[in-house]
Amino acid sequence: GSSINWPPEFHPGVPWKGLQNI
Amino acid sequence: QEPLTASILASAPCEEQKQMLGERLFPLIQAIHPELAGKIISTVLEIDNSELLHMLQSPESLHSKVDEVVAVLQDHKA
Repeated sequence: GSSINWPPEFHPGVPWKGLQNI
Repeated sequence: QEPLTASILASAPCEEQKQMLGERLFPLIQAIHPELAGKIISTVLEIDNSELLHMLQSPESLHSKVDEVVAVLQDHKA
């Protein structure tokens, strides 16, 4: 099937908001 | 770059602490798994900060956690 986007990716320099629903 | 210590970490706000750990872990994890690094880090950041600090200082524990997370991510993808 389609690719699953979980979990969101961490990127350096981008504020990380945790794994809660986005 | 100075090593990240528990006291430096404790002086930062809670949400900032995960950011700091993620920034430090990123190059280390990227060296192991370039394609999955972003997802591995978002997963490991759920772990206690004390364990994340230990992972920064111990390549063995970093590798074993990365292997564990990669297995979970690949299982999730399958």
